Amino acid sequence: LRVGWEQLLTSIQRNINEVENQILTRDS
Amino acid sequence: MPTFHTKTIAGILEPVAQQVSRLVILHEEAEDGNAMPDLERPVQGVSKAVANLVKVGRDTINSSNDQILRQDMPASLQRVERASHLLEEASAMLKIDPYSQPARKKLIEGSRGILQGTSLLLTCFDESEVRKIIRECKKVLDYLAVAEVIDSMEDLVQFVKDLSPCLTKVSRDVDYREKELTHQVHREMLSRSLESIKTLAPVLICAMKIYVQLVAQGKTEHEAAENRNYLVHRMTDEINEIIRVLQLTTYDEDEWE
Repeated sequence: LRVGWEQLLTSIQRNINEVENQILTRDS
Repeated sequence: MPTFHTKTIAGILEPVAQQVSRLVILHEEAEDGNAMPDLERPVQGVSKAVANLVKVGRDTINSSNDQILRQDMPASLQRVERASHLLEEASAMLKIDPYSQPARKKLIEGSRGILQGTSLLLTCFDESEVRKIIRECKKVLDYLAVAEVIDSMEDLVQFVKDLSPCLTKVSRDVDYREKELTHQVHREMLSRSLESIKTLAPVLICAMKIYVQLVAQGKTEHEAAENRNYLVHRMTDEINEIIRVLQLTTYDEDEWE
C-alpha cells in the first residue's frame, strides 16, 4: 500500500494540473 | 467506473479513476492494520495543485459571460477544496498514528472527492463549450427563418454571404464535437445531421435562386417557393436535431457514489 498511496497522490496532482491546463487552453 | 462523456474528460480522469478504484479495493482487503506511510509531501503537492486550480477556476468564473457556468462552477471548486482538506487532515492524523482507520477513510474520501470535483468542473466547462456551439446553431436558424422573404438577387447574395461563414463554423464545431464524444450513438446522430446539412445547403441556395429568377421574370413561382420552403424546413429540423443531441449526456454523477 505504501507505493500505492504515494503513486495515487502523484497521479491526482498531475490530474489536477491537466484539468487546470484544459481550462486555461479552452478559456483563451 | 463512470462513463465519461468526452474523450478529453476520459483521457484526464480515467487513469486516476482506475487507480482510486484499485486502491480502495486493496485498502479494503488490507484491513489488517498495516502502518501507513508518511504522505505529507505528496499531499502537499496535491494541495498546491488544488490551490492553483481554484485560482484559475475563479478567474474563469469572473471573466465568463456564461451565466450558467458562473452559477455551476463554484460548487465544483468547493468540492475539490473540501477534498483537498480531507487529504491534509488524513496526512496530519497519520503522522500521529500511522494505523489510524479514520485517517485511511479520509484518504479514500479525499481522493474520491477530488475526482468528483474535477469531473464536475470539466463537465461544467464542457457544457459551456456546448452552449457556444448551440449559439452558433441558433444563428443559422435565424438566417434560415428569413430565407422565405428573399425575392431579389441582391438580397440572395447578401443571404449567402451571411449564412456561409456561420454554417462553416457550425460544421467545423459539430464535426470536432462529434469526434470528441465517447457515446457512439450520439456521434452517429450528429454525423448524420451534419452530412444532411452539408448536402441541403447548396440545394437550398439553388432553390432560392430559381425562385428569385422566376420572380424577376414575372413567372409563376408557387412550386419554386414550395420547394425552397421544404428545404428550409428540412435544414431547420436538422439544426434543431443537432441542438438536441449536443445537449444529451451519458454522465451520471450517481455512478461515483
